[in-house]
Amino acid sequence: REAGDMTHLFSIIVLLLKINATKSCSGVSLKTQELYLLVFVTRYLDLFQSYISLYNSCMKFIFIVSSGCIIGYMRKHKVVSQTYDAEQDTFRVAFLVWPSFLLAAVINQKLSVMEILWTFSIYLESVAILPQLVLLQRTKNVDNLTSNYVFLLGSYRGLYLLNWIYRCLTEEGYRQWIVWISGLLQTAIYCDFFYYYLKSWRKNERLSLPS
Amino acid sequence: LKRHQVKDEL
Repeated sequence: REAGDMTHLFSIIVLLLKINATKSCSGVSLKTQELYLLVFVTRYLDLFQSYISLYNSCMKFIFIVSSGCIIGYMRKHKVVSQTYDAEQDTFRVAFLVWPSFLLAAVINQKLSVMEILWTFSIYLESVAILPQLVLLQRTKNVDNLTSNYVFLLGSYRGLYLLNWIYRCLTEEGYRQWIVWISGLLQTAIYCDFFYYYLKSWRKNERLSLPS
Repeated sequence: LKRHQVKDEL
């Protein structure tokens, strides 16, 4: 789990570094970033309500602030915002948000606002990368930092799968089907990307996804 | 509340 959290954190650092160092966000999907902000805000509503550990609270805080920061760069920064590929980043996010919300309203563990929003965030996270993957496919010569960002982000949920298997074997009564199935879907969505990423990495070439 | 019922993951 620690490795999963760290790859998640690194993915965000890599993206912020890319944007800040190159003053460019080309190849980065604003739609995916906005979906992630929605995911973090709806999942971490309990930030001030239930306390698990300092580590958890800090990470939640970092995830919310950093995705807000990335969105701010892409929308407001006078240089960076010019480099955003708005014409290419056209995924219809309503097709991800509404089904996730309806599914969360139907399939959840407890019928309460907090629980439904939490479940919604789990469902939405599993598909939030899709606009980014579509944008990557449309971009010829994806830059290394962007492809590393997507690779790290995909590794995060993959490593969580291992964490879940371990916890399931060692902790009695540890079951969370909604999270597991969503996490499995989330990781599966990256399979195609992983294949081409590792192929280009082995050949020492820039990544370009077949359209 | 049992440990596993707490949402202790991120």
